Amino acid sequence: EEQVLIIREKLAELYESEQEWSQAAKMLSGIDLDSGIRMLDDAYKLSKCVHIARLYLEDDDAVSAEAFINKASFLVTTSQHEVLNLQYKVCYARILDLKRKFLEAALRYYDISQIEKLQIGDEEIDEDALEQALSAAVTCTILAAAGPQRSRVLATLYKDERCSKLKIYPILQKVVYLERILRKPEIDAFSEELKPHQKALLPDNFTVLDRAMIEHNLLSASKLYTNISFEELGALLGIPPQKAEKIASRMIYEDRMRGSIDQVEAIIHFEDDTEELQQWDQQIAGLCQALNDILDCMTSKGV
Amino acid sequence: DNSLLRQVLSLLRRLPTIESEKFQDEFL
Amino acid sequence: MEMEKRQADLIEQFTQQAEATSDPRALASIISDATCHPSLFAFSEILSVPNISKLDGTQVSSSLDLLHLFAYGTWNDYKSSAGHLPSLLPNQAKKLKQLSVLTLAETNKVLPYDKLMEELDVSNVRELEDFLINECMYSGIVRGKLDQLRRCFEVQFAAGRDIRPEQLNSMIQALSSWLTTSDHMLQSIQEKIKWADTMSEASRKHKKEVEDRVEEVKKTL
Repeated sequence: EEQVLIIREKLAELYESEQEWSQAAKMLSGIDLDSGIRMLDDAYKLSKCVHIARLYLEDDDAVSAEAFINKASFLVTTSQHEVLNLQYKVCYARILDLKRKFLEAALRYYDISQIEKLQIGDEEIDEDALEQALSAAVTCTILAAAGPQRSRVLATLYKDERCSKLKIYPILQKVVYLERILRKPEIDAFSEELKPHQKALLPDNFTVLDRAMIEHNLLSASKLYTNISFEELGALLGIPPQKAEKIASRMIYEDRMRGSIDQVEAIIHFEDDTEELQQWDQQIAGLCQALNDILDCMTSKGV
Repeated sequence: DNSLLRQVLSLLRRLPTIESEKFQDEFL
Repeated sequence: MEMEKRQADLIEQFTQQAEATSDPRALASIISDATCHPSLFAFSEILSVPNISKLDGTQVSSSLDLLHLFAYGTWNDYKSSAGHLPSLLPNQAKKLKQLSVLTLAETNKVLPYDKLMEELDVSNVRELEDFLINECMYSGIVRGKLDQLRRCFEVQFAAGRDIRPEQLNSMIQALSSWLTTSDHMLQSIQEKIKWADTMSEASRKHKKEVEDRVEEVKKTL
């Protein structure tokens, strides 16, 4: 087994040098890590699992990578090896990203971006790499299903000063701070920053990006409208009215948007989370604030 | 001061703060 | 307030430019720049610059009229005097329509779509709503909700336009009326508090009387 292990590792090295990632991964995955004959320490097993996962991820094979990351997850909890732990985290984030679990991926990318140590063992962490992780976090959050959870993560990212230096910041600002409907030029500009799997076609004939943008725009529309017809909603979102109704109904069902659908009148009513009297309170508070601002302004001008 | 006057006008235009039917029902 | 803060620098910039020159053509150009600027919706400060008011009767007096229009007028006012005014650039036309929405919002909180479409020369609901969303709500000059069922725009907030002197009286009246109503409200609340205190005191007294009577009866028994 010892000799087989050495041969496999050497062959894998060769495949890697030829950039045949999946072949290298398959070569290494033939090593019996659970052999009863030889005792392999956990650190070795973890490093192999993570290495194999990283190789599969080079070819965007999330399914195969996930199998090894799952094995690694049993070993990483007791690992003291900081570099391996970081590599594990990065792999896990990428797998979630490839599997389109965008919100979870975003949280993990964000966690990685917040590493304070720029030197871990012999490895130096490039600041660019941390910036990339942050940018990936923002991208994944924007692509995640629209709703309260996504809004919370977006708000956290928006408040992070480092995000203001990212190329993707203007769209983050429009999405978060302004909660605005995104138009085609903005969506096209964002699309250029995406990886292929983030623009993949889904069974309903929308791409991942399309669906994320439609849901975002639908939620933005719910802030602007008390109610809207399916036809107008479709025109606003750039999709057929029936699809607009279907997406809206799914979002309401999943509690990601408040509202109700009147199929007879073909209209969707957006409900505000707050009752009318509470809204009245909020309006009065706004009015008093405006009044205060005027009084402060008058005082500052010596009136 | 034109700026102040514009702000006052904007403030006055906020009154009444809500005028919807739904609000009237709840208010009653 | 936000609106005014954003505009303050621009107003300062344009008024300084206008104060620095008395050349009519240069002033006409400043007026054009000001009326084109996407973030400026107030013009009375520029109007009150002496060099600007001296444009009256000059070969560029139509620019002065245009500035008046932007300060106080609407798109409909422009259409009825288009012959005497310079033709508008697209940005100016858009600005004037935005200002028209503010004027409409001065008198009504609920603006019917039909009225808006008529005032803004818009032929369909989609175009109207796109204008209200992109040019009005997203530029921060109004806040509100669009209601397609009732075909109206409910205004929650609208930025203030330049004020004509004759508007001051109605503003003072509105403020006085608000103040009077508030005073009456406070008085009413005071009376209710007093009434509640009196009732509470009476209730406490009555309770004590009853307890004292019960004790008396117990002793007798």
